[in-house]
Amino acid sequence: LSPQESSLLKSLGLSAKPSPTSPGPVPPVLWRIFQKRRTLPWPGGEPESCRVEEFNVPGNIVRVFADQGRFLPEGQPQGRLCLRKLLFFNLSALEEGERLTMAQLELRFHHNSYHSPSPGQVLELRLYQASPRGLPRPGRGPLLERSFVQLRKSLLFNLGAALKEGAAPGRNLALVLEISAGGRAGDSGTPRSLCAGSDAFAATSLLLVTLGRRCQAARSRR
Amino acid sequence: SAPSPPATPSPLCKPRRLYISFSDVGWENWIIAPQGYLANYCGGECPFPLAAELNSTNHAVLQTLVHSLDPQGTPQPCCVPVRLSPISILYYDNSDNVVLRHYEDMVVDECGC
Repeated sequence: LSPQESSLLKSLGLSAKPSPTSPGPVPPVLWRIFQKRRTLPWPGGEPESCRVEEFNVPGNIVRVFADQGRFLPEGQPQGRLCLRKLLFFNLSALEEGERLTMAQLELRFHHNSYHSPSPGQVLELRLYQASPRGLPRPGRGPLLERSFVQLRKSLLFNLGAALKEGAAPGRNLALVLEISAGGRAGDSGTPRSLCAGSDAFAATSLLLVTLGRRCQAARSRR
Repeated sequence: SAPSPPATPSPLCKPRRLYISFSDVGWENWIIAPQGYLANYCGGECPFPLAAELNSTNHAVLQTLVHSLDPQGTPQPCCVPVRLSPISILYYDNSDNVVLRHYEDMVVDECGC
């Protein structure tokens, strides 16, 4: 790289020119924000560049991390467990000095619309911090716990509070996702039939909004 | 019929058109969008006496005055951006993550002396 190019990249907040190896599709949410900024007339002038209006949070960098985790064996004697998956996000792209202002986990399913597991059936979703062995960290309760009568195509969870300490440059984020068939007295279905909704699990991604160092300086000046 | 003579470009300080194409600088393989943008630049003179439309500072007014008296020792004020606007860039990082980043001060909207 020429010194000029290095210096320009640095001024754009990049330590080097990125070299993506197998880039995937652009997440629709990022396209929407990008297009909105380009096309809409903004009331009161230009959009604030250190605020993400779409999420109503401070920030100038929005990243979507793909999940690189694997499915875990269900081997434990938990008859109602439908799915157990390690969610692994490589956060090495975060740079020193960035401040996290929003973290949103998205779980996607293959359903095209609302999907009921079975009449009256409930699916329970739990998310744990993972231990180094990729299991729920012992002695700690779930980060998040939800019950669903209907699974939508996409479920969004705010992980901001949980990630305040976890999302940092050079760190990875490892979580364990469990979906199980909810307990109900007198259930007659087999465990597998009770899990029907969770079989459509498709993918997971993590959206992070951060405030870069330049924006933090600008905000403190203001 | 004879073509009309081209309009003489104004020599005064004002934004000039500059389109930056990311493929021209070899960044097309990691920047997803936009492919380029109208960045503009400031060009032109800040002559004595400075007209009101030149967005001049008091300092520039005095500098042009001194320049008119001593052209060798004191340069004319510079023509510089006085209002810039942000743009958003969508790109892939080294880990193939998709990043949307808002950058301040990327487009020259107004120039001044």
